Amino acid sequence: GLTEKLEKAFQGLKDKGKLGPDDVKRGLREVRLALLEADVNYKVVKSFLSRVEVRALSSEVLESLTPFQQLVKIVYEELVETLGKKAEGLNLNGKPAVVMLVGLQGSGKTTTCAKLAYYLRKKGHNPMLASVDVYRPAALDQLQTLAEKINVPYFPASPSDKPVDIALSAVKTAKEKGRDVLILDTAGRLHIDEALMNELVELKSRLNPQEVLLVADAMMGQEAVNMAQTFHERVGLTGVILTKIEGDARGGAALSIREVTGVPIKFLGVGEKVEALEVFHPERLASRILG
Amino acid sequence: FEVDRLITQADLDELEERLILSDLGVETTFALLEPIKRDLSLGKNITSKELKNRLREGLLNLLVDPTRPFPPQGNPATLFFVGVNGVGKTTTIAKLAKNFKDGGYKVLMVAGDTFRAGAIEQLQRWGERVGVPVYAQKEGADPASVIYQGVDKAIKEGFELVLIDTAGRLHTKYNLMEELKKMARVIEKFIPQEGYENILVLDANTGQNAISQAESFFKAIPIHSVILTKMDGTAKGGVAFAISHKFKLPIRFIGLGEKPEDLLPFDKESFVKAILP
Ligand SMILES: Nc1nc2c(ncn2[C@@H]2O[C@H](COP(=O)(O)OP(=O)(O)OP(=O)(O)O)[C@@H](O)[C@H]2O)c(=O)[nH]1
Ligand SMILES: Nc1nc2c(ncn2[C@@H]2O[C@H](COP(=O)(O)OP(=O)(O)OP(=O)(O)O)[C@@H](O)[C@H]2O)c(=O)[nH]1
Ligand SMILES: [Mg+2]
Ligand SMILES: [Mg+2]
Repeated sequence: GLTEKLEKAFQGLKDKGKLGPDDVKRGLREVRLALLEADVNYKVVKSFLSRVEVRALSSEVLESLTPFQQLVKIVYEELVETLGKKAEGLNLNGKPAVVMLVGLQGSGKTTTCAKLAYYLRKKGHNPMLASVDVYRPAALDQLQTLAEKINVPYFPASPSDKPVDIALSAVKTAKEKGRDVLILDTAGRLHIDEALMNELVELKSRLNPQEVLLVADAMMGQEAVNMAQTFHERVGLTGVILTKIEGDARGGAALSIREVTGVPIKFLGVGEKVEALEVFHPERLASRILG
Repeated sequence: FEVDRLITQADLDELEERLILSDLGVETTFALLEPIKRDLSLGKNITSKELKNRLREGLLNLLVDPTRPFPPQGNPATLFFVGVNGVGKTTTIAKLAKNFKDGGYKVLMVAGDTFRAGAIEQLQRWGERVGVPVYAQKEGADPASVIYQGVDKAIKEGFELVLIDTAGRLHTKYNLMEELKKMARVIEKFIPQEGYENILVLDANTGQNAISQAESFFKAIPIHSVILTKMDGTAKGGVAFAISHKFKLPIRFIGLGEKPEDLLPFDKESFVKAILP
């Protein structure tokens, strides 16, 4: 991991014991490389490390007998702090509460909708699933199949319907059927697609959802910042769900997204099955990003 | 970089930022900039024009050219699509199917993803949309047996091109990679080496994890080429340089959207041009 990397980079210094400020700066360069290799955004690495440097150049490291461990500890603590110290729950104050999932193509929105429904039902809620993805072939079928698998009511729609009409009817139906949460799947879209971003803005203004969750792929590279920032500025996000984290992606995109938008990471997708959803805890992700 | 002048260390720093932001990764970026940094530190004069040329050459050299014809020479030519979840395999198959159908080929698509909800329907809808038949069994069927029956049908009914879809799978999952090996072996039973191509589909938004993906898929089955999707987004797909160079994989096509016509043959020059300032 990072401690080993630092020790290797400073092999000649082993007998010196304590570190001088220049040594610490060299150590921070190693940390920088580790973060970049973990896909943390270039600019985020800069701002993040400037915070770390303040602590790293203090007696905390310079007076320590185990300076490398101390430096890694500081980086780890700063990562945990930045990623969000405690898990934030979902705002479900609505009759019904509306939870809308948005994001780039293929990030895992439809699957995550089903996971959220499964999770909320286990916690004693009465969720309903609906989709306004009238574009992707068999997208509605995909969500319907998942809903049937987990025995959660699904609001039927057809690709010839309009997204806003589907959404409004789904909310009405959820209310009538006594469902307390409506989970709404949306079509994958590029953050630079004006028409589709406007569609999201319109959906949000008509539905007033309690949650607008960005579903982001853990293996995203440098553009995670630009993407998340655009979704946040145009639509307004209340949370992030990071998917496919059970692979070996380091997940640096999570730090970038959180650092730049300040939006809390609420859940992690840890598999393809409907049970594979975890409440977010920063410690594990911080360790992976460090490597 | 537009005006021809002598470059400074600041220019190289700016360039480093740009390359990293394009997802080239630390290793590739350093390898490209190191010789130039060294020359600069030795007091050599380098103009911005020279710099751009050296970079362009360096980047072009990382992209290997294909050595096999496309489609491969098989009866039928068989394309096997693999990759992690959500990268665009199914959509890419539909795009290629339409392309080759318009080119006069008799094309069959095989619904090898028997796992994910709605996967078979998705390929079938695409089949109707682009006018290409789809061979499928039920959700939950053994994927290797679907491929077996699909290729067998293709041979018996004189199809010239077969495109095989597979379920998305994380390269770190042992059972799923074993399943993939089994599926690839079925194809090998029917088609000689020069008749099939195993294509790794990569999402241009992916960061350095793409290297781990390529490495693991290549360990499991021979991979012959790459298709890079979602290049219509803002990601530059820079990790493709390391992948092409490390694993000697040519990039055949890039995906530029969600419609059947949104697939272009890979062009080295324009790919490199998009990365440079
Ligand atoms: N391994 C893994 N796969 C996941 C996870 N979440 C979703 N997937 C898979 O990722 C792929 C894409 O998931 P979808 O739910 O279709 O993604 P989407 O965002 O709805 O896609 P579009 O609607 O096309 O934008 C599928 O193969 C899912 O099974 C996860 O946490 N881990
Ligand atoms: N913008 C854009 N979207 C694409 C491109 N290729 C595929 N997509 C979209 O990405 C999403 C996922 O595509 P799929 O073809 O389902 O991906 P997949 O690899 O088959 O997914 P799984 O089978 O679930 O692993 C869909 O919404 C596609 O429309 C592309 O080149 N550009
Ligand atoms: Mg979807
Ligand atoms: Mg697919």
